[in-house]
Amino acid sequence: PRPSLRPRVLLKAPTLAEMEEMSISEEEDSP
Amino acid sequence: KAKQTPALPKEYLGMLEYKREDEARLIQNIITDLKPKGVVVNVIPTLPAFILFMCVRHADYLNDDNKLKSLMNGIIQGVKKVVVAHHKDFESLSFWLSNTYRLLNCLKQYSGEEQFLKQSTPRQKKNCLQNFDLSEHRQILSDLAIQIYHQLISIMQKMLTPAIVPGMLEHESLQGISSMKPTGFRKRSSSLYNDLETYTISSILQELSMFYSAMSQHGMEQSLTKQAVKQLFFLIGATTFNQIMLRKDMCSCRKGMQIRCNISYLEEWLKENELQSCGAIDTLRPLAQAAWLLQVNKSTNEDAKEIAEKCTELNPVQIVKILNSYTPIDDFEKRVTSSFVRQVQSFLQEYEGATQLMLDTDYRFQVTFPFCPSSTALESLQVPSSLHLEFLTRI
Repeated sequence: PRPSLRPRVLLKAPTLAEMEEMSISEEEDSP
Repeated sequence: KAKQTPALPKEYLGMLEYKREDEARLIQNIITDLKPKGVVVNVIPTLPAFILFMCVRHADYLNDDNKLKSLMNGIIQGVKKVVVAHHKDFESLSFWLSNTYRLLNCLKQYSGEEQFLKQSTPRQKKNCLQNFDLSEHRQILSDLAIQIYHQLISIMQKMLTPAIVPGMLEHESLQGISSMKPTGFRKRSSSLYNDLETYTISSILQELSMFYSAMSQHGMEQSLTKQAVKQLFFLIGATTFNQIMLRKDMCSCRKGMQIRCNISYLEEWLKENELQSCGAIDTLRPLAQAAWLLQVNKSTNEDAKEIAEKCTELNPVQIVKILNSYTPIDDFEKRVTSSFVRQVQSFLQEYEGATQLMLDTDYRFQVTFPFCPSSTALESLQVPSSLHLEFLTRI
């Protein structure tokens, strides 16, 4: 059970731009 | 030696541990390189979603935001990649729509948010995420699911379209009617194609059955499968209806009977698959009313009044078009007189709606992803070796 009832921390999701960058960098890495 | 007490069976918590350096391999083996056929045949079809969520649980359990962020981004990018790579493959799209939707439901069910706990068992409540709120990632996954859904619909529509006009309109399966044609006896065909290699209504039903069984095999939630079926029925109805608007040769009493018969086949198919409540049959109402209009008497003032009252799904332009295109199949039947058309129009004067002739076959109903909790106990899930995930440790 949760140790304390402190609120969960919002995990920031990547912005659209960041996701675009991720896809591009992945394409460059892949053979 | 003290009698050894039997080792207590290890109590699993429903999490999966992995090393950071194994994350790429995890995403590759469980998403990008996964063959849906293999998964569907011997394990739970949405097991990939559960496995991924059990990894999310562990990263959350460690209170490791970087690890969790990296994993969530990896999952999203991985699903995007596999969907783009297989954007024309109906099976892959259906499989990943089902798994994306399942993962989304897990993220909600185990978020700890009150609204998603109502149907959870006490044990499932205990398995909620402890440290992080992933609602922002849920939004991205939800948007991704919408994209996959529309891509899947596009593929199914492309596969179904060639069969629609031949199957719904051109091919004549009704024995009594076809003998009216001077071309002599026509064999009743039940095969996918008849002797002239053309599509029949059976072709449409078999295609629908193939889609439906594949989606079911992929563990797709019924609420989503029903939306897909409704969208396909809309395409069938709109495409067939537009042909009637365009082709005089389709505007006869005989074609009206044939269409009515084909609609009942479709209705029967919905019943057999327990899909009557999905709203699919309602999308065929314009077509059903056009078929009715082709068959009904069209001469007296009473006839005109009834037509105006019954054709609730057709606008005046469409009704007049059908009446003017009506072509009697033999000399005994009279054409529709222009005075009769004027009588019908007089009953339609108060009509204020749209007056376009054709239906928009590209129209899409808005897709929704209602929350569907699962009864699966995460702690009971085991990772089959066929998924090549030996580097995961069951916690």
